[in-house]
Amino acid sequence: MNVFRFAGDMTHLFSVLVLLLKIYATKSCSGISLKTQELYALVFLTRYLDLLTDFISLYNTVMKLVFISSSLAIVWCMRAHPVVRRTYDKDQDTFRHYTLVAGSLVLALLFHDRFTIREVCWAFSIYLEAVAILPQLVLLQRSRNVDNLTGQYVFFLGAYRAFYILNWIYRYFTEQHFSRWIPWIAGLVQTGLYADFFYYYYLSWKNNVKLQLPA
Amino acid sequence: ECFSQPKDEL
Repeated sequence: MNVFRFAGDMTHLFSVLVLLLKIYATKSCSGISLKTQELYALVFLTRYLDLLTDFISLYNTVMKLVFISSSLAIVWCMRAHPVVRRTYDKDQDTFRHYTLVAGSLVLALLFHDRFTIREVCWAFSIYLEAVAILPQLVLLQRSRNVDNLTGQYVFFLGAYRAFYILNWIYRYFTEQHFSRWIPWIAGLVQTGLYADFFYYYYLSWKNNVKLQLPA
Repeated sequence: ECFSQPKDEL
């Protein structure tokens, strides 16, 4: 494992921890998109089917279990926790996320490695992950004033994608992973979606003011 | 395996 991959995994883990911290510490999920969280839960459940069949390393297994359980826990909190669920901005979180699921499914049925359930699910999870952040970005944009932890959550998620791209560039030159163009495109799309957010995050950090996205 | 992300990644 190279340093970029490890940094990517750690920033991904931080993003989840920041989100859990926000929900537990403030007993509030305002500014968090339930739709994005549900999409991530679906991404992890479909991608980590190999937990049942293959063993890669203890590190991989533990991380996969952490991502699956944390995403399910967050969805549960937002839907069912007696206090937290009342803070959910339901009226603003209106992105039609099933269109993302449907689009990813069609792409996965068309472009995959082999036509097996596992490979189609894997491809589906790659496509869906690339766009799963959209409902969250739309919600951020609508809620204007973004609290620090929510801003940091999205920042760490974006950093994770950026590190994964660096990881792929590194692996491209050091290993023989040549024609893996699907994750490249999906990863670039996803990182591009964050570019705008990063810019405003940087401005708020530089000027030491609260993060505010333009209308 | 020319389509997918390496399977050893998360």
